[in-house]
This record gives sequence, C-alpha cells and structure tokens, in this order.
Amino acid sequence: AKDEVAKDEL
Amino acid sequence: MNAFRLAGDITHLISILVLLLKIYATKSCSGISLKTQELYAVVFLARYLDLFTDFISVYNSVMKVVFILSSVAIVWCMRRHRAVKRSYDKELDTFRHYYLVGACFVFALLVHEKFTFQEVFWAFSIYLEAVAIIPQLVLLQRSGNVDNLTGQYVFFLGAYRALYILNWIYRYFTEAKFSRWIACISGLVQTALYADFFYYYFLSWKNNAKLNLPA
Repeated sequence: AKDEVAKDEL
Repeated sequence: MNAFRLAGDITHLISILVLLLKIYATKSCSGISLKTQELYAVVFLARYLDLFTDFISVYNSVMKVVFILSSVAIVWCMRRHRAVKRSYDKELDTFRHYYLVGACFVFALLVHEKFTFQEVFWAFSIYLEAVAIIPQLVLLQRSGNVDNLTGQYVFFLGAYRALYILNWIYRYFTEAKFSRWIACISGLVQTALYADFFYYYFLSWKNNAKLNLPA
C-alpha cells in the first residue's frame, strides 16, 4: 500500500 | 513546515485568542454562535485522535492540545459561565448544526483516504471544519452589525485556511508524493464560504465604516 503520508498538518 | 503553514497556524491561534479575549474582556458572547464553537470542538476531537499514537513534533502535539482545550473551554464557558451565558443570542443561533454533523459523517464514510477508524474520523473532521462556520455566518447575517472583535475573529478564522491553501500549493510543487485532495478541496470550499464576509469586511475596513452585513 502507498506508504502512509503521516498527517503532519494540524 | 513552510512559512504558509506556520502563518496559517499562527493566524488560527490568533483567531482563538481574539475570541477568548472578547469573551473574557467583555464577559459577553453576543454575536458568537455557540453551535459553531461546538462544531469546532468536535472537529478538533475527531481530527486529533492520533494525539497519543503518532508523535510528529513537539510543536504539532502542543498545538493540538491548545486547539482542543481552547475550543472545549469556549463551549464550556458559553454554556456554563453565568455572565457569558446570559449574553448568548439563543434565539438567533438557531441553525440546525446536527444536520451538518450527520451529513459530514456520512460523506466521510463514503469519501476517505483509507477505510480505517482514524482516517474516516480525520476526513469527517476536515469536512465538518469546512462547514462549521455556517451557523456563525448565519448569526452575523441575522444580527446585522458585527462588533470589532467578532469581525476580527471571523476574519482570522477565514484567513488561516486561505494560508493553508497556499501551503498545499507549495507542498504540491516541492514534495514528490504530496497529495492531500480531501483537505485541499474541503479547504477551498471552506475559504469560499468566507468570501462574502471578506468582501464586506474589506469594504468596511476601506471606508473605515462599521461592518454591516446585508440582512
């Protein structure tokens, strides 16, 4: 799976 | 972190500080929609479920805690604080915001990045934030005149998401795999909702007149 782009935004 | 996003977060923080200032300095919440504040508390609680599971940075965690605590504190204050609660425009703040919560949750069940508990709640919080300002804008339309602090509150709240759109454009061009469609489209809808308010806010600022929204 597409490696999870961490939710780094608020 | 880029300048647009940092500016957006700071603008968002300013909007919350302006609201807290208005409520504590004037001991009044007239012109403020409790329903919008409740929606924002739900937005932050639903979005920051990863507060204890994913550590991004100290800044990220601290801001999440600040947003959650401040939004809950504002709702608590408008519901419980004797003096403040008396000034609440209960008969004007009648938008059925539960429909917004339901519609956004159903939409999040349909459109999300991954069908996991956290991702669905994240998408729900993004959609809900886009429409959370509606009860507040309806209240302002009904009450017609807008006091300075309330006007500044709504202005900064709208400006923060506009800065985030610049952040997404910047990240799209500078980061290979950046695709945040859900947040981008929702952010555009959110900023568009403020458009007419911005227009009248700019006019009142230019003519140095009081902000009056057409009924």
